[in-house]
Order: sequence, then structure tokens, then C-alpha cells
Amino acid sequence: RSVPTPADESGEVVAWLMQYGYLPPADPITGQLQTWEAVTSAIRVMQRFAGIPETGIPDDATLGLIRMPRCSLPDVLPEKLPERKNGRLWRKR
Amino acid sequence: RKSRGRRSAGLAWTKRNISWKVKTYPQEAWLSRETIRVLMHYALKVWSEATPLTFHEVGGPRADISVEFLHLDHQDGYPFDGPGGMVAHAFFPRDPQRAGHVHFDSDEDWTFRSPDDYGTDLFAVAVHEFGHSLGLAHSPSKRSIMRPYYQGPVGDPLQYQLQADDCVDIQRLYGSRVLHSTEKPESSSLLPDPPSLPHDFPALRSEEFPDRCSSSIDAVAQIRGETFFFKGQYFWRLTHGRHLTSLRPALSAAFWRGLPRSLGKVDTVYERHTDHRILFFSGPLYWVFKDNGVEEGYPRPVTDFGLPQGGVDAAFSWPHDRKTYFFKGGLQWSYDEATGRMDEGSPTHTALGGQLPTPVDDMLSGSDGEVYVFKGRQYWKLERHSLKLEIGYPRSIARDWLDCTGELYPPLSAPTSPPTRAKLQPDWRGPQLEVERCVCPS
Repeated sequence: RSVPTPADESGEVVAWLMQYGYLPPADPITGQLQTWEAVTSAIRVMQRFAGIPETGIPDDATLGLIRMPRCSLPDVLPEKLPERKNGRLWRKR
Repeated sequence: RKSRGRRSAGLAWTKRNISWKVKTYPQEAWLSRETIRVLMHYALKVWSEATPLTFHEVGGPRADISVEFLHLDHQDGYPFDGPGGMVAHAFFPRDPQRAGHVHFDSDEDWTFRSPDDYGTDLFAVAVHEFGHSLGLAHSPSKRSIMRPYYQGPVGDPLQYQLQADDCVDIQRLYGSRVLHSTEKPESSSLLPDPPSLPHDFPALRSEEFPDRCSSSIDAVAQIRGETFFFKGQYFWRLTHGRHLTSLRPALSAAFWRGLPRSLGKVDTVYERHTDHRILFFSGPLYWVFKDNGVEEGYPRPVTDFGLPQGGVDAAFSWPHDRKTYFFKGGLQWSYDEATGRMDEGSPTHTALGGQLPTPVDDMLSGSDGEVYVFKGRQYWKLERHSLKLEIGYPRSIARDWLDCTGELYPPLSAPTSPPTRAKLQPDWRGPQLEVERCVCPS
């Protein structure tokens, strides 16, 4: 099993990443936690979009942006969510 | 053409004249209602300066863009969070329920001309949000007004101009104002600017020029990638992206220097592929233009080409075989531009005979070799190499090429007596303005 994201440490970051489209919303059916790998790559995408160093961790520059006033529309517009067959997530290559 | 249809259904407004209103104001605010409305006016003006869009404020309940100052959760899926954090949002034109809705967090300290570190500059955020209302998403560019993070005031609303990135993005959706206005064309346009009209030139009166939504067309040409539709003494011009540069036609003789002012109509026009000269034919004469100035020694008789003295109905220069085809009644000639001679055996009975009504008004070869045939207010498309008629034609010239989206007068199928001009001229001023109070924003 993948290591669950230590929610107490970065609940704010994960919520922010989901709010602005960098992470898919948590799965309401399975309640599956976001894996840390997914959070790390989402942070990288957010850092790239913001034009700051892509460290993959919620460093000061990243937290500074996360706490900055902003427009509430997502940065990553919701695309067609990957299809779901017999409970497994199928991602298009 | 199809993409245009898709565009209007998706990312952009199909109309150009967009109404707006401020529906609700923040309860306690530093800024007066008048100031808020003026700032909204200028924030919209920023986008109208880069596009053919125009915005007008309405007092009634219905507006395309409606601005509201709202509190915490206001049931649109994007709850606010008090001071800081999320400050505003707006919905895209493609959003079926919420298109045009623009929401500002009423818990923010909205400011105007305040120090950078105090409050949230309403004008800067409004420009951003109206960018969404017109179809723009967030941008990673640090200079862009569409960057999602609030970066402080953007200076004086009277001076503010969009960054280049934002101009490019919004013009990708709506075209540029310069190409759609009757103001001077941009210096970058391939054809030089038209000369100023001589003082004795008859002034353009609206009742004089033809209505593009109800007229047939005399001639059509693709010149330097732009499409020109000629009618009487006037022409309409479409950009490379096939956007009409102006709803009002331009006077041919004012732009094509050397074309006689008295010329009632043009039979056909084409750009010669060998040297990119532009040839105009009218009755027994033809003119050769280098860019938009006539060459020395013209007009000359069309018999130079071996054509009949009476002139031609239509012509097109086909990049596919580098020949030019002339049409008159049921006959066609093929002319070899390279050798400057008519092909052996010309004229022949036109191949169009069985497929299309002859005589045609004009023909046009598109940039990738397809051929369009125009007659009356309709046009047909011929397949690239076979010149076979494509299915789904005829179609309306006015609707597909000249931006006439409303009801066409008279309807294409039922030929009726030409309606009066008043009926023809659509009312571009938009819905009746119910005025509660006027504020002079500048």
C-alpha cells in the first residue's frame, strides 16, 4: 500500500491543490487518501505554473503562494475524469 | 467556417455588443457605488480596446455580464472565505447556467488608487475576472493579468493596457479591433494603407452602400490570404482568419488606386500566382494592380487574353495547375499564366454546366486548392482536385462569410421583392437601454 499523505502536516496544501485543480478531488466512494507521490507531482505542476522552483515540496515560496489572495477559479480546468471500470482507475496513456 | 460555429458554442461570446450591470454592491465598502460602476466600465474597456467587442451598461434585470458582491457560500460551487484567500471568480461563456456571472468577495477591502500593500485593488481584479467572462483561463505568465494570484494594483485605469500575451490570447477568441474597424489598417497589413479620399470624393452615406446580409455579390477574390467580396463600387474584406474587418464596406476606388470612381461594378478579380499582381475585370476592360496601385498602361482590352470582347462572368487562378480559368455563360477558357497564352481548344463547354446554374457571379480558389462558386446570395464548394460538387451546398454567403447571423432578408429560398433598407439594417445598438441614472465615467 502506498504511504498515506500525513494529512495533519499538509491538509491545507492538499485541500488547496484540489481546490485549484492540481489534484483530483478525494474519491468519495473509497475515501482513498491522496498518495504522497500524487501530492508531490501536483506540487511540481503548481510550482511550474507559478514560475517558482519545482521542488515538489511545500517550501516557503510555495506556501507563500498558497496563502496569497487569488481568483477562486481553478488553474487546471477540469478535464474528462479518467474512466472507471470494475472499480479500477483507467488512465489514458 | 465550422470552427467558427464551434467557437461560438464554446469558449467565446458570439455577439459583439455585450451588456453589463452591477447587480449587488458590498454592504460596507470604502468605494461608492458610482466608483465601483466606473471601475467596472474601465475594466471592460480594457478588453474592448483589443477586440471588436463593445460593452454597454443596462439598468434592467437582464444583462449578459452581471457583477455581484457576495459573501462566503453563495451556492455557486465556489464559496468565498472571508478576507484574503479567494477574492473573486467569474464563469466562462460556455457555462450554461453561469456564463457572465462575475462574483467579488464582499468581505475584501476593495480599494482604488490605494497604496499597494493596502486592501485589494478592485480594477485589477475586475480586469482579470472579465477576462474569464470572455473566455480566458488562468495564465502562468508572470506579466499576464490572467495570472491567478493577486499581484497588487495595475496602475491608473485610464492608462492601463493589456500585456502582449493577453492581447494575443483574447484576439485568438475575437479577432482584433484594428482589423474589424474602419480605422486605418495596421502598418503590418500586407496591402498598404488606402490613400485619403480626394476632397471631391462623394461622401459615404449609409443609405448608399450595399447591405451585406441581403446583397448578391459581383466578385470575390483571395488576395494575400485575405478574402475580398466586391459589390457595386464597394468591397468587404475578411482577414486570414476569415473575420470580417468591418461591418461597413469600403469604397473600391478609394483603396484600389487607379480604379475609376465611375466603375459601376467589377465582374471578377484574382491574384495572379506567377507575380502576385491583382487583376480586375469589368466589361471589355481589365486592370493590373501591384499591391493596391494600378500599373502603368491600364486598363487594356480583355481581348489581350483571347477572351471575347464583352468580358467575362468569373475567373479564378488555380494554384493546383497554375492556370487561370475564365467563365462566360456556359463556356470556359483555360489560360496558361506562365506562357501567357490561352490553352489549345479553349473555349469548351464549362464542366460546371451539369452541376451549377450558369452564368455564375464569380469563383474563388481557396488556399488549399478547393474552389468556391458564387451566384446570387449562395455559394457552392467544389472538391479540391476533382472539382466535383461537395454535398451540403448551396449555402448562404451572408451567413457563412459576412457575419450575418440573424434572419436573412428575404429568406434564401423564397425570392421576394427587396425589403426596405430600414427593415434590412439590423439594429446594432443592442437592447433598448433602460436608463435609471447616467454617470459620466470619464
